[in-house]
Amino acid sequence: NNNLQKAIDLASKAAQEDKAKNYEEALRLYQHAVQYFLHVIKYEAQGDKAKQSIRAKCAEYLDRAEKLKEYLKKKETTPAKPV
Amino acid sequence: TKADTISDEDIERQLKALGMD
Repeated sequence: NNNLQKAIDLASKAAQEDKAKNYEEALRLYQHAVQYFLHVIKYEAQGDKAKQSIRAKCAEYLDRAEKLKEYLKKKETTPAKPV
Repeated sequence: TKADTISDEDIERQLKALGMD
């Protein structure tokens, strides 16, 4: 259950950073968490219901990560307003 | 909903897409 716990921890940290508006860090952590969750689904025996539940969580995290990525990309290309 | 029916391949694909810039 080590990898599952690791995945949960990462997802939890990601949500914290997200809340704190540290979007770059949150994005990185969301990606990491999904990677671990995927490993658990593929290589560590879980019941079908548990697997689908994990997949649904991954979908949520991936959606959120995509939004953060878009936001960060826009931020990069928007020139800073002159003072 | 998408979250209910997502598959491992979908997850992998999205993850890869996120990783690329």
